[in-house]
Amino acid sequence: DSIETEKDEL
Amino acid sequence: MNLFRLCGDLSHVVSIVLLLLKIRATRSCVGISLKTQFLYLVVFVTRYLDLFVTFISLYNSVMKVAFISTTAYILYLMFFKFKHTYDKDHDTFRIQFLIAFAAALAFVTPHRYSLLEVLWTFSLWLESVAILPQLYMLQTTGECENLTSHYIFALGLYRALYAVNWVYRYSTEPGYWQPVTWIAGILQTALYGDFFYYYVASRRRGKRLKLPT
Repeated sequence: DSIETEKDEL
Repeated sequence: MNLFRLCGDLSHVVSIVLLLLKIRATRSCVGISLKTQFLYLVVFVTRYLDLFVTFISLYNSVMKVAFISTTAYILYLMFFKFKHTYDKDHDTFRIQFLIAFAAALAFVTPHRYSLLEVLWTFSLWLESVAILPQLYMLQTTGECENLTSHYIFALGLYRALYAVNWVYRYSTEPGYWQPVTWIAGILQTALYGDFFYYYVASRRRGKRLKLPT
């Protein structure tokens, strides 16, 4: 699984 | 949270407030694309489904609920209350193409294949092009009320500020990586290019926004 940041943006 | 991101969110909120002000003050939705508003509702509903599974912050949840409910309210005003003022004959952009575009990319570019991820990716691509019916309507009518032009400007500014926020986060947060968000966001901001130019020119002359035909 590639790393992707938590979806904390709107 | 950084200042660019916060200003981006606030600009997004301001855009919606301006649109509501315009509709309520003039008691009319002339010049506003129902199709664009409908697409935004689809964007918010498909993206913010994570409200039920992940909690990020109170700010985050409140904003999500606010975006969904205010857009639904705008659609209600346009569809029921001020329906007689809706300029249907100029709102002729074919949104089927935009939905097909977003759906196709949602199946090719998700981070991982799960329902929420695919819908989230769909919402990003759909948001990137959702302004097109509104810009097209503006192009065919040639000019619009001040509040409407401020609305479109604030909406474009929101994504432009988000782009600055991405550059900032990429350079300060190790591992911050959101390629689909970035590409869709830059596409979205780019669509406003022409509009920004004519908006600033009209502000300088102190006149209403008027597009060349």
